[in-house]
Amino acid sequence: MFEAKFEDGGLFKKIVEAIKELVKNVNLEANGTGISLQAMDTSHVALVALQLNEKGFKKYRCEKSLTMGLSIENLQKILKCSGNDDQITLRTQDEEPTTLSFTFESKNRISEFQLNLMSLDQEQLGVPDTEYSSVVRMPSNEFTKICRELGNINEAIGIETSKEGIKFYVKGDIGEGQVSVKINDTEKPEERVECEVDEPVNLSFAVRYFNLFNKASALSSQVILSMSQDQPLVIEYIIEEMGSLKLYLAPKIND
Amino acid sequence: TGFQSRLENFFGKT
Repeated sequence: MFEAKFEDGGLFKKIVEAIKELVKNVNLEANGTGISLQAMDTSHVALVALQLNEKGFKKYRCEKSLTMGLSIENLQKILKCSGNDDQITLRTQDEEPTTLSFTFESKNRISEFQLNLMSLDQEQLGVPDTEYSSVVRMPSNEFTKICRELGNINEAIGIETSKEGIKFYVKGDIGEGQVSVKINDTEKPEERVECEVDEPVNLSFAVRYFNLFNKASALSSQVILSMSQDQPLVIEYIIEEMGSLKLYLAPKIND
Repeated sequence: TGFQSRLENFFGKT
């Protein structure tokens, strides 16, 4: 039997909202340590990796590892029947479940839904646990704003790191521009900008994907960008007390 | 202006 209860069901809805335009069908994996998901977008340029630890749930039980194939679109249809303040419980009964049950619970209403599961043959990538040569922490809303602004000028955005901070730049047909974000150690953790740069990097990415990734900014006030030269970048949103959502994006290769 | 690389170029399949 598998059971996982979100005290804050709104959080689960935010996670689904954050990934729904990146991936269509996903395998949700549950085991004794928690729930995880790894899926690529159809063009195999971006990868979503979610980890929710067992300790972050109000109630968690998983006696045997299981894989639940879900359509994100259908999952969202069911989640629309829940309130943002509901507690949400996911449950399966059988060893090889064909449905995933949802209970939405508020002060004055309990709703039950069953979502049909699918058998998905999905490619899994082995993402190495590497050290990145530049790691930047900055407010997620600021990153969203920069991507939106620069994305108007060109479809590719450049990112350059140095000990002084991080620089975003674009060169398009209409002209070019850059935005430098300065390091600060303000007392407000959500406004802090930190750069750990062992080796500076200069990389270029399709801004369209960043604009999709930024839907996850509702999960955390800070975003962590981890980069190494000529390697995929990782954008991480820490989900407080539960785990994290990591979004990987392959770099553009300039010839 | 360059082309978009794919994740398989960096991460192995498991």
